[in-house]
Amino acid sequence: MGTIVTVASQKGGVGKTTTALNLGYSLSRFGGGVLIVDGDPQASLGIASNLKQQTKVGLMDVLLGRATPEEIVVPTRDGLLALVGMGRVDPADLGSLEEAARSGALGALVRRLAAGYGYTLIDAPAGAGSITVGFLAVSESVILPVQPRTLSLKTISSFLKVIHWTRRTSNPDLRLSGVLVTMFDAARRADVVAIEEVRSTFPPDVLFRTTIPLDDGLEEASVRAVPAWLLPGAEHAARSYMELALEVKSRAFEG
Amino acid sequence: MGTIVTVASQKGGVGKTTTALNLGYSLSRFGGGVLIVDGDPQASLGIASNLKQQTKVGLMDVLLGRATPEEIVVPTRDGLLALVGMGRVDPADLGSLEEAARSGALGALVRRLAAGYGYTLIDAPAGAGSITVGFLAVSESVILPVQPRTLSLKTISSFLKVIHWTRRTSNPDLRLSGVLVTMFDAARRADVVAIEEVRSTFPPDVLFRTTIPLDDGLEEASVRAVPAWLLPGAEHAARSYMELALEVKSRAFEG
Ligand SMILES: Nc1ncnc2c1ncn2[C@@H]1O[C@H](COP(=O)(O)OP(=O)(O)OP(=O)(O)O)[C@@H](O)[C@H]1O
Ligand SMILES: Nc1ncnc2c1ncn2[C@@H]1O[C@H](COP(=O)(O)OP(=O)(O)OP(=O)(O)O)[C@@H](O)[C@H]1O
Ligand SMILES: [Mg+2]
Ligand SMILES: [Mg+2]
Repeated sequence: MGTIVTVASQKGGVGKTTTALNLGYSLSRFGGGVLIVDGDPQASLGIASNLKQQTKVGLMDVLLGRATPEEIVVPTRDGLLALVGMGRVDPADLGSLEEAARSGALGALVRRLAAGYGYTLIDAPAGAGSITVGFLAVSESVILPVQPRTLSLKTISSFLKVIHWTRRTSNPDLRLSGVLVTMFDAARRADVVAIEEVRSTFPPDVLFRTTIPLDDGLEEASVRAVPAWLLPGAEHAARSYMELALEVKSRAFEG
Repeated sequence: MGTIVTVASQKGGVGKTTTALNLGYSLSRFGGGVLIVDGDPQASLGIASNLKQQTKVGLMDVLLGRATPEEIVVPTRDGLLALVGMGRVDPADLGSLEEAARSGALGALVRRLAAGYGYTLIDAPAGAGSITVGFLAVSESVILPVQPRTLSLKTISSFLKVIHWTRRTSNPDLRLSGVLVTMFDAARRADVVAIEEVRSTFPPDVLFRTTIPLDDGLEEASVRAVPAWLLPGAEHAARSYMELALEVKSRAFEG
């Protein structure tokens, strides 16, 4: 109950948002209630962009005192999943958002919302800036999506440093849920080699066994910020995200 | 003399760093001195990562008073180009870096370094956060790299909002140098259509005529943070970045 996991990476464009949306959707099929938090102030390009019909308000509005937590969560019709976004973050407000992340106010708000769900998945902005760190401070674990081309000792150890620092300063329990290889092109020798190298360098649990294949069908789903299941043409990726959900759930039982 | 241009985008992984490096290199061939600023605190994954042999210090160190501006710039052997990075930015320092961006200290430091070069190109972190805005505050113009798949009215107008706000608050002269289509796969019908749609929607100068092709050869160059010219196998992209340099220079004369 109330598990909070952040999807984060220092590199941009690696599939954080796609993962938060599709893993969140897959996890929600098992029941218990799943909340997806679009934590990226550039929400216009992410998950919350298609919430704009149902609500214009999000986390920023609660932080600024102009909305209540109840007003900003949008449940899906099947009741298994809910979404919440940052709301409108004008450039002028960005400083106070970063400050709210550092002070713990942003994390406390997410914790409050997460209490009503079995599982909360946070889509972080690219980088390891204040906003991302504010989410990590209240997370049980973090998922790091990486493309094969940048999958390396350096990428992973660089991110582990962020985890270690967060444990020392604000969240001693934060752990790496796993590194998720995304946009994997099995036909590309270089991709296959990159994955094998990392599997041989790190302990077995560091890399998820599930990898997400490069799937052009995902692009249309992403453009509409819709989980791949709900749009024909991205079955490979959709199936992989369901496998990932099973792997995540089995790891949770092992603690 | 002393022109400062920032390469920025809200979306991650669109080719900001690749553009800063390759456009900067191409522009430097014309003389006048070019400075490339790796403005991304995640420098370990960007341009400054291969500076680490020559210098461990960067902008952050000058801001923290532990290095001088002269110590942080690394000239290349041919003397036509120089590079400077953020230096080591520990998670604990991120807040003060964001504050230095908002106070104008970061921009003032960049201006001071830029005075010695005909052209300064800043590689910004993904997003339109405090650090990016701190660079825009001292820039003459901004280049927005976009992939065909996300090239849309929404992407461009969202970024124009950031430019308008920066003009109102700190830099009335900031203008859009142009939108640069990157990773363009001419064999993909969807890519071709996306570009044509935007060209028909916006005035002719908004999109650069030059587009950067998807070029697998660029990946090795990027991994080593080396301009494509210096590594065989990425000729298409290298040639396109030279064409872009010519286009940028011709636009400068038209003012
Ligand atoms: N498995 C996949 N196959 C093909 N395309 C994909 C896949 N996963 C993601 N994409 C596409 O790659 C692009 C980047 O994905 P996404 O937006 O999820 O990354 P991100 O890490 O959230 O980016 P940002 O750093 O901007 O937040 C999107 O256009 C998306 O549609
Ligand atoms: N024209 C191209 N063809 C093929 N690959 C490319 C091209 N341009 C960039 N890439 C690759 O795409 C990835 C992302 O590029 P890059 O790092 O320049 O983007 P970015 O916008 O700086 O990302 P970030 O948001 O993380 O700073 C890199 O692996 C790079 O090698
Ligand atoms: Mg995202
Ligand atoms: Mg970059």
